[in-house]
Amino acid sequence: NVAHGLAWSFYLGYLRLVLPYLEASIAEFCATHQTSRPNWSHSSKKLFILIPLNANISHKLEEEDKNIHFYDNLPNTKIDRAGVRGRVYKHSVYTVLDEQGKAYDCVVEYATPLLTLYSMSQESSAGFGEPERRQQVLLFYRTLQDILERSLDCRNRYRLILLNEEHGDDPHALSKAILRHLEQQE
Amino acid sequence: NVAHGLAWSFYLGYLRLVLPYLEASIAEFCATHQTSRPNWSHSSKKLFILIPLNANISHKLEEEDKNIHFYDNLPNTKIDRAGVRGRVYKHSVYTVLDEQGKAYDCVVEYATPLLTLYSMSQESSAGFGEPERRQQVLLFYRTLQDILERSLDCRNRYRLILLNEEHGDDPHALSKAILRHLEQQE
Ligand SMILES: Nc1nc(=O)c2ncn([C@@H]3O[C@@H]4COP(=O)(O)O[C@H]5[C@@H](O)[C@H](n6cnc7c(N)ncnc76)O[C@@H]5COP(=O)(O)O[C@@H]3[C@@H]4O)c2[nH]1
Repeated sequence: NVAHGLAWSFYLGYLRLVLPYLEASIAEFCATHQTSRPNWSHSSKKLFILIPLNANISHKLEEEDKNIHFYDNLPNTKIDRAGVRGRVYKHSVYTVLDEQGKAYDCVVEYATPLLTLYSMSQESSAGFGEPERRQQVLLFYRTLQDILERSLDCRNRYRLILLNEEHGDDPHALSKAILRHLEQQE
Repeated sequence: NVAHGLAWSFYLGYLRLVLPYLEASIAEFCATHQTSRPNWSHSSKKLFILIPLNANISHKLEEEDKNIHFYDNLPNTKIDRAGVRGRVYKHSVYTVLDEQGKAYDCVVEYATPLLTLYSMSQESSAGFGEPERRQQVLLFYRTLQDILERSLDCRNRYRLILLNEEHGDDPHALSKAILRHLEQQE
């Protein structure tokens, strides 16, 4: 089951390495980005991880929704990994506007392994096709949820956002989904 | 089968993205690292990928073998991926000495997904243990070999080095394995 292994890989090779550094990265970012923006005080210190059920991932969030703007990247984290010295891990900060135009900053990205699921479903030699893909995304989501709930390194440092396509024709579906999760934790 | 998905992920999420940039990166590296070292003229322009059968991976190659020294990193490649802007991809260059002390530079790293295989075999909830791990490493190797042989983006730009432990007690087993592959292609 491909999704099972990708969920474990995403945790073991990424989330459990980077989430412990997240709060310090955000603090450093706020110190170097003192502008007229008080957005972070009413925002989240968690990594928002987007999981679209159709595995349809874009590389720039603002291309999905005009209420989302790229702000800047968090400072780099460097870790020696498997022979690569100082491998760079970073996250991007986006500003999300609500329907009233109020701005919220947050650290958000798609779950990268879904790119692999998507591409595998397009390659006939990879062994699974589009019909199985949705099942695999759900399996990825549940396995990841399970692992993260039991992880001390990751606790309270992330938010999984499952996106289904029912609001697909709403041009602000993505920003609204993120904002719903931002409000939920206050 | 975890190894099958990890091999596809390694290809789709990494090798097919970075291998097309490798030759240009090495050329830029040589231009900025003009020292008394002519090592590269008798070295390889390929990415050497180490695959130890016991999935036992170290993060610094020189800790495995005193005939290996970290030289420097290749220039960074930046790619927008799944919401992360300018995600950084890089490789490390190592100098490998043969038994006569002659030096060869090469771009080498372990296959990072093996770290996931190793860690999963240690986590009881992940679903497989140490006995299956060796099988999974072999499956990873064969699946990866298959995919790469059919890939136009990767052709002639890599070398898979399968390491078994029979020479485990030779402190220069790793450098010798790398040098055997370096010589093979001249
Ligand atoms: N968003 C995000 N930012 C990152 O920096 C990052 N690094 C890893 N991952 C995801 O975590 C999981 C575990 O990573 P691992 O390193 O074991 O496998 C990686 C690794 O073997 C290789 N790879 C990817 N990027 C690099 C890199 N920069 N250097 C070396 N190897 C890399 O290709 C595999 C698949 O990568 P992704 O398909 O991008 O997703 C990975 C994977 O799902 C990341 N996800």
